Amino acid sequence: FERSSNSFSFSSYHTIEEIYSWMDNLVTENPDLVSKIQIGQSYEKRPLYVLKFSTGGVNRPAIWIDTGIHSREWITQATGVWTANKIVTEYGKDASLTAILDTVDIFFEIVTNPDGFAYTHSTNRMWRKTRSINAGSSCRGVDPNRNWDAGFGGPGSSSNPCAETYHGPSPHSESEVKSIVDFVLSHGNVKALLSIHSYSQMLLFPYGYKAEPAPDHQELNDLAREAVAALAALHGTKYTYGSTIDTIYRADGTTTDWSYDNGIKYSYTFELRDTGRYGFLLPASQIIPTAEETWLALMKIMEHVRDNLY
Amino acid sequence: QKLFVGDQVLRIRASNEEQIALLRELGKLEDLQIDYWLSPAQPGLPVDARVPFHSLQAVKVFLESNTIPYTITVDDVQELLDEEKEAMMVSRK
Repeated sequence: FERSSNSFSFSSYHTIEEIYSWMDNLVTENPDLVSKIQIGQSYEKRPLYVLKFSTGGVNRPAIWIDTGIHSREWITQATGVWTANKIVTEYGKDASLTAILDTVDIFFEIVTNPDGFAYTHSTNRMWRKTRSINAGSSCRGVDPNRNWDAGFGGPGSSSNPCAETYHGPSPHSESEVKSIVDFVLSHGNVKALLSIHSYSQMLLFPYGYKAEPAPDHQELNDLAREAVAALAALHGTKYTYGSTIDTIYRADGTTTDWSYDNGIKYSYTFELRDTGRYGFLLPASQIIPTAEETWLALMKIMEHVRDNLY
Repeated sequence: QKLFVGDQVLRIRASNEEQIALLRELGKLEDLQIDYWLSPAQPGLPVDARVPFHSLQAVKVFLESNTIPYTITVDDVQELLDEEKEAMMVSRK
């Protein structure tokens, strides 16, 4: 096990135990800025941890970030670890990030689907879903990005428990999803929700379950354009952007549609690198370049949230 | 532990809605065990599919007989997984 967050290799993929241990070190070493909250437990009883970055205040406006809801998308958990560390190292040095954290709290769930993540390390590297049992089927798991109460069960998801996009028996049936729902709703002051996926290099926003433009479509689109331009400036990585339904396909029951429908205006989904050569098997040498460029886009969005609180 | 020896990832480019529909139907054939990494969405957007070794011939014949172009992006998934595992072990050391 790592003995401190300084000896952790950010350019390598890690197991859930290593990531959880690193999180503990980060909290121990930065007690005035970072704390760890358990928002629930997974189907297989693993703790669901959220890092809270806060400089004080009571129930400040907040930005939620999650990585790894699709467990096989390893670049996202790795980017999450790097990003959480970046927040700590840049606070007090980078004026813009410091101003963000002096205004809002950041909640960061790095391993959003811990059962699936553990399963990708032990048994099936290509596992995407949760690991819950489905009554009447030999196939396990639910797609946690089709399990939200936003157009739940529509044609942009599957009713087949064996399918990768199985929506589950009911909205929020997955404890991994329900825990976030309960936390975000009870917090009541979350202003942005950024759900980080991979791959295919896209920045998407609501809606996915219906064709009509979101009421804030123009603002979300303009901000997405700025964010992907900032991202591309570092390594030339090209992103497309737009509403989910216009950019890729109809998708029902997704995280960001739920958050938008629940009053969180700045709801975005990232699809990180790459363009198809490696997919979910992106070499570890690309973790840091991916995280670095993603950071620039995240900063654009977080700055906009800071300056446009509603 | 599940192995992926001989599995390939194909990048498929459907040129019209009809081909998209064919790819969706292909995905529903459970015995083929196709794992869409990028699902069939709309013409012009790539489709990436991990195809188990035992289904490779059937899938390629299906694509070619329907004149749906594809390229192989990952020759052997297990080789990449082995590389990944080795990189993690080296890093840990």
